[in-house]
Amino acid sequence: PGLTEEQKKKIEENRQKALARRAEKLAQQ
Amino acid sequence: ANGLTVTQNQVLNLIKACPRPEGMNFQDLKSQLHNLNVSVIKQAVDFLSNEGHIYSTVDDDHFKSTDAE
Repeated sequence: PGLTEEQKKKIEENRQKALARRAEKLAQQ
Repeated sequence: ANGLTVTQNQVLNLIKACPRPEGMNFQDLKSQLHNLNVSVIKQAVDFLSNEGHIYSTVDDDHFKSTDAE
């Protein structure tokens, strides 16, 4: 079975947070 | 070259290569990196997550890479 809509939403939120962390780390370099 | 250690790159590459929508689980990382200590793998996962290379998905034991897609 695939992911529920709720799981997909959570994953996307976590992805956006990780992308923000990545951008922040790159900016610090 | 990307500033990561050999272990961090091994973990990241396995997570990147996982095609499942929920990502790779920690158990799979352990079995694929059976030559490495669990705490070493955990450290690499924590570092990669903190640096924004990976993120947890459906729970704290599943990970995907931000480099995918």
